[in-house]
Amino acid sequence: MPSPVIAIHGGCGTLAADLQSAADWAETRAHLAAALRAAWRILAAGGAALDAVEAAVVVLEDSPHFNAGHGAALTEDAVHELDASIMDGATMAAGAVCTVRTIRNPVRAARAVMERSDCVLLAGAAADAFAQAHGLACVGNGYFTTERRVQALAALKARAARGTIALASEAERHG
Amino acid sequence: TVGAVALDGDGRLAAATSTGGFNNKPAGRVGDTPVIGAGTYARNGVCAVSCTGQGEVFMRRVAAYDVVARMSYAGQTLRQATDALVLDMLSSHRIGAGLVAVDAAGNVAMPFNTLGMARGWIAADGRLRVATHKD
Repeated sequence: MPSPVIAIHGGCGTLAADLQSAADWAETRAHLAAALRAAWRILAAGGAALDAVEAAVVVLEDSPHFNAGHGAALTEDAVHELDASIMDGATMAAGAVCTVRTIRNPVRAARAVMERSDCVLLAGAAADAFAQAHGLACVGNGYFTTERRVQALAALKARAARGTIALASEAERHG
Repeated sequence: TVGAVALDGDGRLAAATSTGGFNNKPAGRVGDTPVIGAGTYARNGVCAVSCTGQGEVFMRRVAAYDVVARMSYAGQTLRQATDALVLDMLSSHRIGAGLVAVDAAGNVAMPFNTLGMARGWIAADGRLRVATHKD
C-alpha cells in the first residue's frame, strides 16, 4: 500500500509581498503548516483521505489569511457568499454548497450534503438551512469579514467610480 | 480559495475546495469551487485535484476532471496532465491558475502560472513543507 500524502493550497495570484506584513506572511505559513498537521494526524493514524482533506480545509477556512470562510472576499453588495465541495475518490461520492452566508465551515456542509442528502449541490438560503438543521456551526455573515477585504472592496469601487477599474491589478480584482 | 488533496494508507484519494469567490463579485455568482469536475475531483486509482484561479474558465474546461481524463485515457503522468492544464490556462485564456493534485502512487503536483501560490505538502518522507512563491 502507498504511503499517505497530503497537499494543500491557499490560492494563487500575485501574493505581492507588500500586500501583507512580514508578520502576516509568517502567520500565513504557520496556518498552512497547521492545516497540514491536522490532516497528517489523521493519515498517520490510518485514517481516511476524506477526513484528512476536510480537516485541512477547515483550518484554512478558519484562518483570516485565505479567501475562504473567515477572511473571504466580499461581493459587490459587501456581503459574503461562500462555496465549497468535497469528493471521495473511493466511492465517487461528492457534496457541495454554493452562495451560502451563515455556515462557519462550508466544507463541513459540503460533506453533510454528500453523506446526509441525495443531492450533490445545495445552493443559497436552503443550503444554510440544511446546515443548521444538521447541527453545523452557523454564524452571522459578519463573522467572515476582515479589514483587509473591506479595504479591497472599497479600493475597487473607488476605481470603478473613477473609471479606472480596467487598471486594477489581479490582487485588487481577486484578492 | 483553499483546497486539499490526500492519499491515505489504504490507497484512497479525496479532494476538497472552499472559497469566498473574488473581490466585488456579482451577487449570486458561483465559480468552479462547488462544481464537481471543475474545481474539485477525485477518482481512486487515478488522482485527486483541487483548483484555484478564475473559476469561469475552470468551469468551461471542466478542469479538474480533465486532469483525471488525461491520465485515464491518454496515459499522461500527473505532472504532464497538470502542467498542460495550468500552462494552457495562461497561454489560451490569459488567466491566473493553480492547483494541487496527488496520484494513486503518491506523486504530488502543484503547478501555478502566477507569481505565487500558498501551498504545502507532506509526502512519504513525513517532512512538512510550506511555500508561497516559486521558492
